[in-house]
This record gives sequence, structure tokens and C-alpha cells, in this order.
Amino acid sequence: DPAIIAIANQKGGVGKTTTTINLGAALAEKGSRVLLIDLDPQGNASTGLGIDQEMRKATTYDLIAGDVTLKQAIQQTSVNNLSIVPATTDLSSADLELIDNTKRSFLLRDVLRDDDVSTLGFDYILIDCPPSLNILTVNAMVAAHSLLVPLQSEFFALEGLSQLILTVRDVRQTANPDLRIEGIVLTMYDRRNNLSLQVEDDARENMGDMVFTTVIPRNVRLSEAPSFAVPVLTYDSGSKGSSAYRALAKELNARTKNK
Amino acid sequence: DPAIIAIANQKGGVGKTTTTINLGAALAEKGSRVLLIDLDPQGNASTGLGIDQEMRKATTYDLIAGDVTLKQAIQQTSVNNLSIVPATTDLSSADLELIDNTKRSFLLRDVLRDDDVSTLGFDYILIDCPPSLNILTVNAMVAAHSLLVPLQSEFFALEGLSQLILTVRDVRQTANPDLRIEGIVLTMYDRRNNLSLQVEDDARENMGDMVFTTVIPRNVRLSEAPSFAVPVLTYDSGSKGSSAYRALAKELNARTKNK
Ligand SMILES: Nc1ncnc2c1ncn2[C@@H]1O[C@H](COP(=O)(O)OP(=O)(O)OP(=O)(O)O)[C@@H](O)[C@H]1O
Ligand SMILES: Nc1ncnc2c1ncn2[C@@H]1O[C@H](COP(=O)(O)OP(=O)(O)OP(=O)(O)O)[C@@H](O)[C@H]1O
Ligand SMILES: [Mg+2]
Ligand SMILES: [Mg+2]
Repeated sequence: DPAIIAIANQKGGVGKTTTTINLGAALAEKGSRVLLIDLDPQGNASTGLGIDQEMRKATTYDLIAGDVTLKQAIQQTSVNNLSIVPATTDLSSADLELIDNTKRSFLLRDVLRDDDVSTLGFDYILIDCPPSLNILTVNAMVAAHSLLVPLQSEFFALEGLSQLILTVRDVRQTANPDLRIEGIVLTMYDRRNNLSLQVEDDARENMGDMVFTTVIPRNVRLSEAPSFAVPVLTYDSGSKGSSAYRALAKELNARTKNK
Repeated sequence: DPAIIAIANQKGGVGKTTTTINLGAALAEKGSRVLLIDLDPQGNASTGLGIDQEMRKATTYDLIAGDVTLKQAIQQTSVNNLSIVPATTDLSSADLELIDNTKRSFLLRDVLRDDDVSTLGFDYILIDCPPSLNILTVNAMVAAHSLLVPLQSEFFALEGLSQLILTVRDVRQTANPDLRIEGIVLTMYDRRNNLSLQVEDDARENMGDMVFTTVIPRNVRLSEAPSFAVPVLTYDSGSKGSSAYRALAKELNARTKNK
């Protein structure tokens, strides 16, 4: 059965999509079969992997609505071992449309924890979440075995962490008792910047082992790669961004194996 | 009557809060009386201006719920001529709570367009929006005279713009016919980075005069200032961030006067 990991943080612009795409690509490069679920109405993960708007026929919205099966919604990307279920802005009406559905928090879980999924042969399923703690992110937390939290090395980023942890506790008590935090990964880290050092100290002091040893540096190649519709590992394999996400994949593999 | 401007973009981390705080402070420095409305459950604008959690007694949530008047919710900040209505995470339940309220999109407008508001003597009201096109951002668009859109100089940032413009058109047709786009301001701009130049070219080519001449450079003093609970104009008045927001305030004043 695949390890299902939600990449979430309600703070915007902290590197959720960049981590989903590049951690996914690094795991795939090491031989794992990886499925990405784009759960953000912005559809940045889909765009960052070259799925044009007109190619998004069966989407995550259709999956949650029960109109297509997982198999029908999965598309191959240009990267070996890396597939994706793409997203469109249709997802943004999920909040309103699912209001009266009492099982609204379990819709994604029902799809990803179905018996058929193990026949598809994935080792990892990574879910890219939108910047909010709405019904979409809750769906991801209920479906997932664990949560990976990108933490930007900036002042505002730390503030939202306690709210995120409260939400995880809520979800654990009401819908998914096994949900755990896989880890917190520092992103856009700049050694020359005092703020980065301070945020790292704070995070490691308060959250100890929950914080990955691997730190993702600020690296312009990471922000250029999506405009070429490929992960940074394809765009510039020798970049600091590529080696950081390879190190993160290795650390994640070690953590998942030990569970 | 004050000019009411919503600072919005559903893409996360593009500089909405940084622009609300520092544009507000630059307008206040020039003698305008400015009120900020923190409409983001993260409450970053409130934190960035030193309003501690325990000081957030009357909040934007209470205002929308009709439990307090605007006058009761307004707090002075450490900056002369700059006041704020603070936010807490209570706001994040607004989506669900307001579902059955047919006037749910007009709640903030009813408060900010009330006759009493002109007696408070504000020249500008700036609304900091969350990273989503949910009921809170729609409330801001219905209440506002215009929209100011921070656009991060990055690839993913351009993608969301068309969706934002569609939402503005919707709001204009259904609830606020006078809503216009005040302008698009490029943020975190780095002249040495090809991507920044490309995004600027694309933006100016497609949106012409809508794009402010003033560009906000990437400047570490902007990200340090919130940890000292003051705008960058107070933290480091001589920094590139301070002069950029002063230039933006000047340009905005000129645009607003010409309307
Ligand atoms: N380590 C990094 N170095 C440099 N740029 C980065 C890095 N990580 C992400 N970026 C860039 O920063 C911006 C924000 O990252 P990204 O879009 O992945 O964040 P997000 O959390 O998914 O945002 P949202 O909240 O909108 O979903 C993007 O333009 C991305 O290319
Ligand atoms: N011009 C700039 N130069 C350097 N850092 C900046 C600049 N503008 C914003 N920042 C930093 O980038 C991060 C994101 O900015 P900010 O929080 O203002 O964005 P936002 O759009 O309000 O995010 P959200 O979508 O979560 O509300 C913050 O840590 C902020 O301090
Ligand atoms: Mg994203
Ligand atoms: Mg903000």
C-alpha cells in the first residue's frame, strides 16, 4: 500500500507546490512509483509538470465528486515513475457544493484508501494542498497517513504553525486517528540572512526531531523550473535545489521505512 | 469619504500583507489618515503591527457578525495616522457560518459604506485579504472601490491573474458595479533575475497602464520588520523597501486624485 502524505501549510507561498513536484521527482528518480494529487484550485502542480489546461479532462474535482475513478484521472508526466491527477479552478466551488454532504471530509480518503489502489503499484501518493485550512485541506489530512509541512524561513511563517498543529489534532480526534506529522522542512533558507537562522533555531528548539535535517536553500533554479514545465531535477540536475530535494527524499525514505 | 481598497491575490505569499502594512504606513507618513482591515484568519497584518493576540478583543470577525461597531473595533497602532481592525482565526469559520445568510457577500460593505464612517475622518481604508477567492475576499471586493493586486515576480504568480480578473468581473456584475482595478504592483522584484524581467515584460505587455510604474524590490529589511512589530518605514527608513513603498504611495495618491 502506498504511503499517503499531505503537503500542507495554510500560510501562502511557503513552497508547498515546489516541494510536492520536486520531492515527488526525487523519489521517482530513486525508483519509487509516485502519484501526485493536485488539490489546489490554482493548479500550480499540474502546470509545473506541463499538464496544459486543455489536457485536464478528468481532474481532482471529478474524482472527489465521484464522476471518475482514480485510474481514469491519473496522467503520466514527462518524468519516469511520476504521475499526477491534475486540478482546475472547479475545485474552488467544493466548499459550497459539499456543505450538505455529511461525508464531505472523507471523499478523498474513500478514493485513496480503496482496495483497488494497491493494485496500481504506487509507493507514494503526495497531495499538494491550497493555502487554507478549508474542506480541501481537511480532505487531504483525513486521507493521509502523514503530513509534511514546508516552513518558509520567514517571520510570518512560524505564526501559522500552532494553528496548523491544532487542526491536525482536530482531524486526528474526529476523522483520522492515525494521522501523524511526517516532518517540517525549512524552505527558501538563506544562510546569510539572520531571519533564516532565527527561524531554524526556533523550529528546532520547539519541534526537535519533527524538523528534517535537510534544509531547502533559496535557489533561483527552483523558481525557474516550472516555466519549463519540468522539476528542477530535470531542468538543472546539478543545482543546489536538486541536491536538496534528493537529500529530502533520502531522509523521507529512511523515516518511512522506520515506521 | 475614504477610498476603500482591497489588497488581494489568491496566490499565496505574493506580498499582500507586506503591501497593506507598508503602503498604509507610507500613506500615513504623508499625512493621510489610514485604517487597515485585517481580513485574513492568519492575522499577519495585526501581528506585523504589534497587536498581540490577547489585545484582539473586538476583531474583524465580530465586525462582520454585527457584534461590534466599526468604532469599537478600531485600534491605534504605534504609527501615527495608522489604525487597524485586527483579525483572529475565528474568521476561518466565516465560510461555513455565513452559508445561509443571503446577504453574506455584503456584510463588510454594510459596515464600511455606512454613513457614520465618513465622520471617522479616514482618507484610505486598506483591506488585507487571505490567499483564496472565498467569501472573505468576495466581501472585500464588494466593499471596496478598487482592488490593488500584488504580483510576485515569479512564474506561478502570473497564472492566477486571469482567474482573479474573472472573479472581479463576476463581483462587478452581481454586487459591486463600480469595482475597478486600482493597479497591479510587482513585488519581490530582483533585477539580476531573468524571471523578474520576464514577468514584468509579460505584465506590462498584457495589462499596460494597470501595472504601477513603481516596482517593489526584494529587500530583506521588509521581511525583518514584522518581527519588530513595525512597518519597514519605522524599522529602516533608508532601506530600498521603504523608498519603494513611499513611491507607491505617491503614485497611488496621484491615481486616486485623478479619478
Ligand atoms: N527554495 C526555493 N528557492 C527559490 N524559490 C522558491 C523556492 N521554493 C519555492 N520557490 C518559489 O517561490 C514561490 C512560492 O512557492 P510555491 O508556489 O511552491 O509555494 P506554495 O506554498 O505552493 O504557494 P501557495 O500557497 O500559493 O500554494 C514560487 O514562485 C516558487 O517558484
Ligand atoms: N519585497 C520583499 N522583499 C523581501 N521579502 C518580502 C517582500 N515582500 C514580502 N516579503 C516576505 O515574503 C513573505 C510573504 O509575504 P506576505 O506574507 O506579505 O505575503 P502574503 O501575500 O500576504 O501571504 P499570504 O498569501 O500567506 O497572505 C513574508 O515573509 C514577507 O516578509
Ligand atoms: Mg501551491
Ligand atoms: Mg498575508
